[in-house]
Amino acid sequence: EEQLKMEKTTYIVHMAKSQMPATFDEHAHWYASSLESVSDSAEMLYTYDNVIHGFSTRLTDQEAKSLEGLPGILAILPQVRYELH
Amino acid sequence: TTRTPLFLGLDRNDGFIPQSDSTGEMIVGVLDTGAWPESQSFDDKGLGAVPSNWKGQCEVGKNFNFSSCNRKLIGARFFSKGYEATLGPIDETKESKSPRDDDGHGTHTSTTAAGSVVEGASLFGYAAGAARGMAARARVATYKVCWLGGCFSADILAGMDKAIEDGVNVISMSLGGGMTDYYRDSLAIGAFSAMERGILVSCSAGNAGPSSFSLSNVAPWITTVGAGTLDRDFPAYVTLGNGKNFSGVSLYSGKPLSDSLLPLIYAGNASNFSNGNLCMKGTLIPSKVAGKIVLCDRGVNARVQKGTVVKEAGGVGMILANTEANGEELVADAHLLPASAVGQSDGDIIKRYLSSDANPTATITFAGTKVGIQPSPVVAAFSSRGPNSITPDILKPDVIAPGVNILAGWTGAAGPTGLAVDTRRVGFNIISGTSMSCPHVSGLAAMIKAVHPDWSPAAVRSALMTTAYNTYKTGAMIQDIATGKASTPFDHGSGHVDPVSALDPGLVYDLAVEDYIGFLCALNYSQVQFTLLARRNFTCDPSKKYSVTDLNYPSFAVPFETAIEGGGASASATSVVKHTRTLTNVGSPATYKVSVSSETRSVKIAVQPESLTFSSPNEKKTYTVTFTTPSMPSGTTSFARLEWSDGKHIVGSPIAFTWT
Repeated sequence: EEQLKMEKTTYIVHMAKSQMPATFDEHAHWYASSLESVSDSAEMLYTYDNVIHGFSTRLTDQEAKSLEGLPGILAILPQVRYELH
Repeated sequence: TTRTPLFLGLDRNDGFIPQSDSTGEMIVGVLDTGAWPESQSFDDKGLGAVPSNWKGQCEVGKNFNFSSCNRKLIGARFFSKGYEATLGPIDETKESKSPRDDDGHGTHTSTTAAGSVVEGASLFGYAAGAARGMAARARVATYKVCWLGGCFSADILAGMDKAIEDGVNVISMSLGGGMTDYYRDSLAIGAFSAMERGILVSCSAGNAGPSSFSLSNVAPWITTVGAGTLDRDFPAYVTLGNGKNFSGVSLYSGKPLSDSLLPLIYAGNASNFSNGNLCMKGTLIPSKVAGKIVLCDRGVNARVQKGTVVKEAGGVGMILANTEANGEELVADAHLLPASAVGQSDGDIIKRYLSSDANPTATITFAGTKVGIQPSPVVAAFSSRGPNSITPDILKPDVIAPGVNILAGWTGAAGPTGLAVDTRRVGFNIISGTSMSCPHVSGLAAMIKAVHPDWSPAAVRSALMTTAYNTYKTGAMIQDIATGKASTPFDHGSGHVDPVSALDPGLVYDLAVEDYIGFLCALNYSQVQFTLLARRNFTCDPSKKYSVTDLNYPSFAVPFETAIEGGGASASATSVVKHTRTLTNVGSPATYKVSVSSETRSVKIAVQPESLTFSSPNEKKTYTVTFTTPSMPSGTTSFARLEWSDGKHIVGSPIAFTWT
């Protein structure tokens, strides 16, 4: 059970850019700060500028739930696998 | 590709399309397995400087340097963080952590879209000719987002993010996932952002046909491409001991079988496994197949792998028989042993011979490449089919394009079968899928955009859709090879692309970002869903009536709901659905008149007004179509067609009715 709790999943985190606190100059810093507040170890895989406002990262279930509760978080969607046609 | 330029009529306009300098300004971004930069199709001879607005890069990685890019392959990036986060570090003994294509798929799709002209291309002599991409002078930027274990959404989003930033004009994606709502689908989300910036996104419809509701990539801001055949075949004749001959297909190129007949066995009778008929790995008994030709049924494992299984068990040849899932569709493969793929009906006859003759025998002879095969195109059995399961009111696929037995550039890191045991290396390969039809449309879109740089992605798609054809010269409807019968708009969408006509469509159904926003309002998108998909806060105007039927789409899907009265379907209840469309004049001043043809009398179709006069360029005129029908049994479908014509242009739209 402990192991399952620690297992990480890749998520795409969608942020509401308009809700960025004024204390941040750049949205990338806000994303990083939000992530750091729920996880000591999670690294940002990508920050997205054009297709979405947000980033991708690896989180445990608990970390994902904590992140979900933060202001400015729109949705945390698990990564999906696509196939070549 | 060879043959497809001719098949699409591009040779007729060779004078101005491929030579036009403006096509050299177009950049096609391909999200796939990367590129093999040494492919002759990436030769940049004759191309001018890289477009000045280009911001892309040639990323350096394993076996890939700055010098791997040139004036044809102007950008190459790779995205593996999402993949590695999920499946662990990339095994660099198996694939390059760089834009280099070790698989072949990405080189095939990117060279199909915009490869340079290569004289004398072929696969072992098959499909020989001058190979070229559809937009042969356009530039290619490759974004490697697919790896041995698949393509992950974190990487796809990153690839699209960069492609948009780099400045591509067209994005080509021959990949797809499950059916999910647009705001949860990374491809749809990324494509929305691309569309906003004037980038046309062309995606494969999927290979899950011929089942209904099997489409991927159905968002209305995506151009969804199904697959059809060419007029080319690669015959491989099967002769049985009873003297009967059957015509199959093959790209086998090794030592031919002897002229004498060889023992023939059904794989199901050479195995102790219940699925032995499929020639899965380790299921054939070597003592039963040694020295024999083995008949395997198509399905489950890769077609080329079946040949390897037969060969490894000691078989000398293979007949690959279609089952009901594929019908008469013949897909040619570069098998490692003499093999021929035959249709279901021929396969059934051969199986009956096998069970009725005590000593069945056969041989296979190979006849090279045949062109002029008719009818063509036919809809490929594998091509995914509508109706659209996410938004039934939007007809998908949009068009079909060549996707069966397509020759294009290939990787030097894998053989033509892609099997590890295949040590052959080829510059070009012949493969099939909606992956192959998608980049045809991507390249054609780049070509149209080059000629009409002011057209929006929706206008380019409209031109391709309204000029597509759905009948042969005889007037008969394009066939569906899965059934052998006429295909429907759920199979071919608006029809088969006709790029020469698409350059001069007369009128277009244009769409801007706000139209798609209105569409999302019609879907009752919440504020959060809006922001997820379109990255903006938007509140739909509560005083405005939004309707999906008002989206200015170049085709019509009309789902009627069976009226329920008193707990049961009422035979007398009537449904009325109204669609509104706006046409933009992109030709000369003209008066267009409408005509409607329908295969059913059950639906009354009224167009208002019946005539539209355009006196200036970019003038817009609106019309409404009202569909009125009595209640019909649930599951009923029917089709019609609406055409506007000024005597010179025909602006055609398919109509699909469903009763649920």
